[in-house]
Amino acid sequence: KKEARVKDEL
Amino acid sequence: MNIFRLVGDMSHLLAIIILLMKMWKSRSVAGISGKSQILFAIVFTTRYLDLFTSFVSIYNTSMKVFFIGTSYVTVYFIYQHFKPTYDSNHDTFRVEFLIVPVGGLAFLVNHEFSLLEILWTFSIYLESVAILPQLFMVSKTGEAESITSHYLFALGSYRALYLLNWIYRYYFEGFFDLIAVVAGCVQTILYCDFFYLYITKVLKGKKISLPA
Repeated sequence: KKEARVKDEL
Repeated sequence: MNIFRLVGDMSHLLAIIILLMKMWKSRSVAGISGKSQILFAIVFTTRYLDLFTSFVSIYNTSMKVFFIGTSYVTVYFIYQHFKPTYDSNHDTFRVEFLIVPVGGLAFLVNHEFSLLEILWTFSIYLESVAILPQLFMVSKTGEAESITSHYLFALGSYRALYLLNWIYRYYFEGFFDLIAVVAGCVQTILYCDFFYLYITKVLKGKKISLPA
């Protein structure tokens, strides 16, 4: 469960 | 987006607005740690460099611009505009003891050894300890104005809500970021003492006085 490549969180 | 992250972002936004309103209305930055605000400006600057390289949404971009902009305005208020009211004698936390270890850790423990990723990781680690100078200052002055307490409560709540957001995203989206979660836990734990005082005192109309 790698973190999403594009950082969509602030 | 989920309700936890939305309320978390709104809580963060509220904290920043409370702080700016306190400074502007009272024409004073008394009791506010300039060092913590400088750390927050560094946190946003190093985290939002992707502002120009990747577009997520209008919301994402506008919030990033707002956070970066207000963090610099806040530092300007403290060190320039309302400088006479800045209490530097009580704002003495050695931030180099935070920046150097956090910088080293970001270099060693990250998801990808690239400049943007290391800066993002640095920003995540730094944010988790950025409030320490402020909490240290409150403990040194022995008390905090109630408006400052509300600011700290909103600021501490934002990352606590992000923890719920990560639980939600783990179960419903399979999203998991260990670095953000661990740093978020550290950050929230640092507020626990304050949360206790805030709920037991401020909400009963008393002033906060951290053990000096």
